[in-house]
Amino acid sequence: LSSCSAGDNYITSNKVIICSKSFCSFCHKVKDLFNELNVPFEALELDLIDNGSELQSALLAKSGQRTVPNVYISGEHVGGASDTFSAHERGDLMKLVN
Amino acid sequence: LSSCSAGDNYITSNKVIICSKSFCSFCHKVKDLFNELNVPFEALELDLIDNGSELQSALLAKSGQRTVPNVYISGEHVGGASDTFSAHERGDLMKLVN
Ligand SMILES: N[C@@H](CCC(=O)N[C@@H](CS)C(=O)NCC(=O)O)C(=O)O
Ligand SMILES: N[C@@H](CCC(=O)N[C@@H](CS)C(=O)NCC(=O)O)C(=O)O
Ligand code: FES
Repeated sequence: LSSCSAGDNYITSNKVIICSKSFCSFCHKVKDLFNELNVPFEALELDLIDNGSELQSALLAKSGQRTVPNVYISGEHVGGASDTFSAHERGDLMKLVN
Repeated sequence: LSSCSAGDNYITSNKVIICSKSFCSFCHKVKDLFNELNVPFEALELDLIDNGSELQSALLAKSGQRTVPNVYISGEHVGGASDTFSAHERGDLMKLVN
């Protein structure tokens, strides 16, 4: 199972995916936001999983983004923390979720 | 030179010290703030220096805080990012700097 297809399986089978690092406050803010909105999500803690840095490189190849948090909704790349909060302010976040 | 005294030398000889990690956006926000305020600072990038994790433990012993950013002004412990921004909103940050 290559890290790329592992990434693909995650990204298409779970509605909201947050690629994250467990110690990162920016990732924490994004998780808080989805919790406040009562939107369930899957968080992949790249610092805690065995192939974390491979997965981070696979995500770079897929989305052009190497940083965390890296948010996908229904397979669509939303972006980082600022992108996610901007999408929420525009009302787009809940649209993507629903 | 123990990491504790290295920390002490830094903390007392430079006016604003930010114990930081180079990849961390919360640390970045605090540096941006001091830049906007035109306040010079020293940033210790704990992930980039040789005894970084020793220094992080020494800071925990000294300030009770293990997270980054960890801000000291004139030897006084201000705290993390939220503490620093709150101090700024109260007008206390510039008082400490001056
Ligand atoms: N503006 C971006 C900042 C993203 C960012 O710089 N993330 C940092 C952690 S806070 C990062 O991924 N650094 C590189 C790394 O940890 O591999 C956002 O809003 O998400
Ligand atoms: N509320 C704190 C959050 C501090 C925090 O959780 N920092 C994270 C990085 S964003 C941390 O230091 N994690 C443990 C580590 O990196 O050693 C603040 O405002 O500074
Ligand atoms: S590691 Fe500090 S905000 Fe991401």
